[in-house]
Amino acid sequence: KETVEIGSGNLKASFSSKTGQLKRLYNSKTGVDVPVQQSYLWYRSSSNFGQNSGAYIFRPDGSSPVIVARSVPIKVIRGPLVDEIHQLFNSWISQVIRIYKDKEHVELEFTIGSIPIEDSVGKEVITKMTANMATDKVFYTDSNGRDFLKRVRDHRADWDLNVTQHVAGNYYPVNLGMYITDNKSELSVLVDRATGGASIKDGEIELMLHRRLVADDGRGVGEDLEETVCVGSTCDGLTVRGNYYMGIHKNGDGSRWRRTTGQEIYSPLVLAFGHENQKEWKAS
Amino acid sequence: FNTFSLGDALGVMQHHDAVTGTAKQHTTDDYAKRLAIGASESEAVVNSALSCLVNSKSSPCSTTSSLFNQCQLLNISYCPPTEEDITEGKNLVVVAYNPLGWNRTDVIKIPVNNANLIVKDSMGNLVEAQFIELDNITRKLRKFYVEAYLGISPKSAPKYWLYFQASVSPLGWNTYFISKASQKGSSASYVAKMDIPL
Repeated sequence: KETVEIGSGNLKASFSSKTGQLKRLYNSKTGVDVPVQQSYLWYRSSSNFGQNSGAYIFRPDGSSPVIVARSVPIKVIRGPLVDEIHQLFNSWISQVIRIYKDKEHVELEFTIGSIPIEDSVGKEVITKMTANMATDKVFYTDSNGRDFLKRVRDHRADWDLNVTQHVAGNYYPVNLGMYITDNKSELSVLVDRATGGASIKDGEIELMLHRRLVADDGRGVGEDLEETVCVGSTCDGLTVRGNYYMGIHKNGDGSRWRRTTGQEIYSPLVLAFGHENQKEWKAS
Repeated sequence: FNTFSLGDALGVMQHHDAVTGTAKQHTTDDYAKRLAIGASESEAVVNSALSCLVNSKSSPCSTTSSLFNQCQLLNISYCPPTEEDITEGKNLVVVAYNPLGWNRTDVIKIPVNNANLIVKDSMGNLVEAQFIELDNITRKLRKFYVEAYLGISPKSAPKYWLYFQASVSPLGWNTYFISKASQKGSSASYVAKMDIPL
């Protein structure tokens, strides 16, 4: 009763019917079973202690990120080709989680915006996945879409790093994806666009998907990062819609999936549409 | 056909402000405008190339008025060619091109106006289809952004997403035909039921 499960093939995703949020990924073919939660949060941007958050600089105000919702209403849709869970986190963050037939990963389609700034607080929105993995400060991010490099929180192998910004100091540019691993399994996340990414605590992966700021960071552009879209006199903060993908694998098995699926995300099927009667078409 | 304006846009956007998003808004809008011009030019080139590929008639390719359209706002369910009502005898033709060097089977999702459709592959075999009602958030996004980006406000929104699996060979293309189902609720189409919202 307390679990809703989707996935008609090997990969299953379980959700708490109390909170509506993800709680576990399980692959019956590989036997990999990863309890993992996923949720949305946002960092309050610093905007009056000297250095502001802006187009050049990510600088949260130091408080913990705000949790958007602890429980979300969900709609469950099942079918022969795709199962979906629709989640509504709040009026400006929603998500559809899909598992397609014959696919061994979860597709998470986010829709974020218009980020409200009536409270004059800049907001930097992240999705955070939390697995119970002992990762010992280690996580991996891709380097410009190529190989994944080992990152160690608050540490550099070749010099004595002094981190004063514990969150921003551990953010990396993500073009293909990130992963974490313990001695049993790997949890990987692939992105469909360049994002920021980090693992601020062991077992965590976070991606920054959208930002709307209310102050300039004094580094040259002289404008708040506050893009709006207008229809007539109605202007809304930009809404973004995109996908990221989660995969679970045995230790060492994830690289093939990250590489091939990463290429398929980057080069999706090109679809072209026309109208024709079939006979005519066949003739040609 | 060429993609010179795409080249111009990418040339201009080598600037660090374009790559990192640290330009003033009006400059960013200009970058976006140049990219959009490049993208629609590329679309025309691909449409024409696909027309040549599938239309093996002798007419020289370069003059083939392309049979095809693409949809840049597909992910917010705006795609006039697929939203058009499909009449008897007429098929919505979907050509899927695979730019990668390996076989792929992906589920394709397109907005349609009714759930009484069937999908056939290029050999005429029925392909399993699934219909899911369009959600309100997508409707809202579609309304605002189609007007903001295209300056038009379409009367109605499509009712369903049609999902079907497309298999495409390396650097290859495949054709699918979508037509009215002759009898109601034909076996291969499945209108996904929504469990009670929790």
